Order: sequence, then structure tokens, then C-alpha cells
Amino acid sequence: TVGCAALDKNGNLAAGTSTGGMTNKRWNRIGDSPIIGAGTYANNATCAVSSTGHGEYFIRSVVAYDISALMEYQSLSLKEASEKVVIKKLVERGGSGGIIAIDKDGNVSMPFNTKGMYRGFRLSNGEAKIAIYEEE
Amino acid sequence: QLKYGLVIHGGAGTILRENMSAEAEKAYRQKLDESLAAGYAILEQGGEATDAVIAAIQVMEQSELFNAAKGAVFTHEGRNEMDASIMRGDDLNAGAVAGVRHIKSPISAAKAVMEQSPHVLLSGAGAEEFATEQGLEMADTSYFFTERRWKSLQRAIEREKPELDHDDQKKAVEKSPKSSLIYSVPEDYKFG
Repeated sequence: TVGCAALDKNGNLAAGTSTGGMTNKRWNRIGDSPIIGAGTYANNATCAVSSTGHGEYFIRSVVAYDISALMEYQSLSLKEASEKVVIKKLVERGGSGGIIAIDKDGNVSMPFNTKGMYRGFRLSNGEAKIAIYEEE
Repeated sequence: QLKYGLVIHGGAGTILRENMSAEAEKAYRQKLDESLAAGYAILEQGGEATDAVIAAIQVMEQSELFNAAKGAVFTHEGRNEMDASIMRGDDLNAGAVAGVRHIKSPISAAKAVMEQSPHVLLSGAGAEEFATEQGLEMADTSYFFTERRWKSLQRAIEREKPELDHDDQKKAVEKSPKSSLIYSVPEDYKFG
């Protein structure tokens, strides 16, 4: 599963996700990727999010929207909200995977609860990173 | 000036350094960098966030390294069935496609649903019909086929279990179709 979240010069956020789904899936199983709010979400008031992982858990937990909602209703930062959802809530429910997100101020977060996640970011202030493993 | 930028992912799983060859790791990092560059170039020129998202994702869709479009995993029946979605934060508009088999860039179809239809999610044959009407590029199913994913399906069928993205780290020797370079890449086992 691949995804991207972006913030443009006008302050607009967007997020997208594209996937082949799950190997050996049957019965036209659909994961979280095409479900708005579960795998993908964007709101200029908060953040833009794209997810990857075990889709059924992301659907049940409405992961992407939950991160935005925690920022909007509990005033959590992007880092606080995304880590609470991916590292705490998702793990408690048995879900594995991660998300990438950027907020309206250009802060990025890339939490995951697996051993690794292919990920990276690039910002206009010169900050940039590409990482794969947990320890990076 | 407001800070701008983008963040990407190419899948998660049991990805361990000890199971990744230097060649495979280099290939992944290069493609991630290429994806970031494509999206950032649009933002730098004053383009919209949605267009940057599309550009960044299409680089990974066109790469066999990731589970999306070219290189997508197989269903139990040996098909590629792809999903994609996009959402914009200014008006909360969104679009998505599910279970498509012939759309070369599923993320572009999601954008078309968002911008050119009153709907949010189209699936299967209907989604492909809509994409065709919108003039999106279609592809034969052979375009999405990769030997690596096909072998992964055969192993999954033997175990009678489904798999997701980048999981487990058994080494698999794969032959790159482009360079004939032999390198090992991480297997993708994530059990549903």
C-alpha cells in the first residue's frame, strides 16, 4: 500500500492512498484504503492522513478520522493524536500497520507498530528524511 | 510564508535490516526519494496538494517494489484487484475506487470520482466504465503482473492464509526483469 499526504502553499491539505490489497484475499474483500475516514482523511482544520496495514482493524477503528478528531476535539498535537491511535488504540485492538500525516502547520508524523514502514517526508524548510526500519 | 511539504509511505510490515539486501534497500530508498521529489516539485511551483499527492503516489504505483498498481498482490483467484482513494482538506470532497482491474493508475481514478462525479466510492466494472468515460489510461491485466507477487500467492495458497503488505523476512531470491540483477527482497506476509 502506498500513500501521500501534502500541504500546499495555500494551506490546503490532501491525502491519498493506493493499494493492491491483501494477498490471497477472496470474496471481493475490500480493505481500508478506499474507505474515507478509515484509511484516508484530510481536513484543513487539522491534518491529512494516509494509512497502511491490516485493513479490517483500520476500518473498525476509523483510524484516519480518529486522528483528526483527537486534534479537533481534544486539541492534541498531530504527534500526540497519531501515536495515541496507532501505538496505543490500534495495538490494543490487535491491529498492525502505520500512518503518515501532515498537519495544517507542516508538522509531520509517521508512527507505525510493525517492524518497519517504507516512509519519508520533505518540507519547504529543508527538512527531509527517508526511512525503512523501526530504529531509524 | 506558510511551510509546505509532503509525507509518503510505501507499506508497513516485518521489515528487518538483516533480511534486506543492500541492492533492495537502495532500490526502495531511491524510489521513495523519487516519489517525494515528484510531489515536492508540484508544491514548490505553487501547485495544489491534491496534484502533489497524485504525482507522488503515481511514482510508487508504477514501481514493482510496492503493493499498488504495477506490482499489486494477487487475490486467491490470481487476479489483481486494486483500491485507491483521495480526499482534499479544503472542502472535504473525496473520491475512491475499489476492486478495479484495468485502470493503470487507480489513484487517478479516485481523483476523477472526486472531481467528475457526485459520488464518493465506485467499485468494480462500474468504476472501470467511469474511468474509461473520463479518458483515463487503461491497461491489460498483464501490466500489473509480477513474478514476485505471483510466487507470494502460491505460497499463501499453500498455507491457506491471506497476506497483506510488507511482512515477514524470509529471503527470496528474485530476478529483476529490468537489469537481470539477482537480489533478495523481503517477503510480504501479514496474516489476516
